[in-house]
Amino acid sequence: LGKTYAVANQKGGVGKTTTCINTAVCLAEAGATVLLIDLDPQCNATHGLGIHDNPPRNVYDVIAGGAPVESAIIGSQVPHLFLVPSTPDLAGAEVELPLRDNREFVVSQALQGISSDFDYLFIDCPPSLSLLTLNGLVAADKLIIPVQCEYYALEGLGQLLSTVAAIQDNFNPNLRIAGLVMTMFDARTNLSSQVVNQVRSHFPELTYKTVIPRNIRLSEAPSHGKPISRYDPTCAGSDAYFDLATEVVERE
Amino acid sequence: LGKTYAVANQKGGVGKTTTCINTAVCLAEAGATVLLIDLDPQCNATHGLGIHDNPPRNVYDVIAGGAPVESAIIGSQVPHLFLVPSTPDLAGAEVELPLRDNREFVVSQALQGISSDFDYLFIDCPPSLSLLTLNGLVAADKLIIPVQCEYYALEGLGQLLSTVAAIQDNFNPNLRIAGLVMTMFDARTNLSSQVVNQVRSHFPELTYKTVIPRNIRLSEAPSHGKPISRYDPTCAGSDAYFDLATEVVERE
Ligand SMILES: Nc1ncnc2c1ncn2[C@@H]1O[C@H](COP(=O)(O)OP(=O)(O)OP(=O)(O)O)[C@@H](O)[C@H]1O
Ligand SMILES: Nc1ncnc2c1ncn2[C@@H]1O[C@H](COP(=O)(O)OP(=O)(O)OP(=O)(O)O)[C@@H](O)[C@H]1O
Ligand SMILES: [Mg+2]
Ligand SMILES: [Mg+2]
Repeated sequence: LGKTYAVANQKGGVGKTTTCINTAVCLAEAGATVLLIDLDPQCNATHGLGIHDNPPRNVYDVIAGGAPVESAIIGSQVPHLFLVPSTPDLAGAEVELPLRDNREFVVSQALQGISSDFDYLFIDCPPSLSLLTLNGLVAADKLIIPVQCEYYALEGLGQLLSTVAAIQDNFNPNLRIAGLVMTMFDARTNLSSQVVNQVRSHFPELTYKTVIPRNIRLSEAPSHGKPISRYDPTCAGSDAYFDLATEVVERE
Repeated sequence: LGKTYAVANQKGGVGKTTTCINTAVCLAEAGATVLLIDLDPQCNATHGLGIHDNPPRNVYDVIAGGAPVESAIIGSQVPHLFLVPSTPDLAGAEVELPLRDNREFVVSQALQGISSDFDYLFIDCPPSLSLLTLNGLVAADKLIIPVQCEYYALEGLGQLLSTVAAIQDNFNPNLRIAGLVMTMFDARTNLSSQVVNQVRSHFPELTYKTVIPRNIRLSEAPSHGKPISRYDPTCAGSDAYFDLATEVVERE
């Protein structure tokens, strides 16, 4: 049975999509069969993998339209990596989902039939604790939390962890935090080290050893529609995501 | 009658809160009476102004509880600057608002009685196009859009502008885009200049001349609970927000 990882943090711009794409790609390049589900109406994970033509089916058709998820799965530029693409229409789900029965379980139910077809499923969540993100957390076995090395990102961690506890109590007792990954670490600033030290001291077991450095190549890669290992495999960003993927597998 | 500005962009981490706080503070320091409304359950604008004790009333009491907005207004460390603080409970509004009549007008109706008490009202929106942000856009006369100098932020602009057009057609015909402000510009990278050039060429009239540089002092200031003009008034970040506030007033 495939392991389902949600990548979530309500703080915006902390590296969720970048972490989701590049960790999923590293696992696929190592031979695992991986499905990436883009649960963000911004479609960043979809575009970051170079998919710009509107595929015939998308995650909104699955969530709102009841289409089987298999019908929305497409291949990607990376062998063994498949994608359920997003669409801007998904923003409509934020107002439609609250009206539905079992509104927190829609994604989890949709994925049930296919999770054994993959070794890993990765869900890229939008920057909020709304129903789309709740659906991602309810559908997941594990949660990876990117934490930007900035003050606001540190501050939001408490709110996220109490939401996770509420989800474990009410909807998904299996959900485990796989780890916290520090992102956009800038060695030139004190702030970065202060935030890393604070997170590590509060959550020594949960914080991954791998720290993702701020690296311009990581922010250039999406404009070429490529994961970092295909845009610049020798850069520090690529090395860091390879190390992170290794740690994710080790921790299982 | 006070002018109401929403600061919004569904892309996360682009500098909405930083722009909202520092522009509002500059205007207050110039003698205007300003109200900042924190419409984000993350409470970053509230904490960025150094308010960490849970005030007796907050924006959720106004939106969900029907409390008059006057009862939730508190002073700040800056003379002439007042705040309607946020609370993590506001995340509940994302699922409660869809069930209400006139769900897009809740904030606009709440602000009607007091907008003439202020010269400016600034609304800090969360990173989404959900009902909280829609409420902010419906309540506003003008919209300031921070655009991070990165590819994903550039890409999201089209989706935001078509949402704004839909809001103008259906809910708030008065809404005007005040301007696009480029943020976190890093002069050392080509990506930053490419994004600025693209935005300026597509939206020459709408893009503010002022570009906010990436400046570590801006990301340190929130951990001290201070706006940039009180944390480091001589830094490039502080100068840039002073220039931006000047341009905002000039464009009126
Ligand atoms: N380590 C890094 N170094 C430099 N830039 C990065 C790094 N990680 C991500 N970025 C860039 O920073 C921006 C934010 O990253 P990303 O979009 O992955 O965050 P997110 O949490 O998914 O954002 P959102 O909250 O909008 O979903 C993007 O432009 C991305 O290309
Ligand atoms: N010009 C800048 N230079 C350096 N850091 C900045 C700058 N502007 C903002 N920051 C920092 O970048 C992070 C993101 O900024 P901010 O929180 O203001 O964005 P936001 O759009 O409000 O995020 P969200 O989408 O989560 O609401 C914060 O840690 C902030 O301190
Ligand atoms: Mg993302
Ligand atoms: Mg913000």
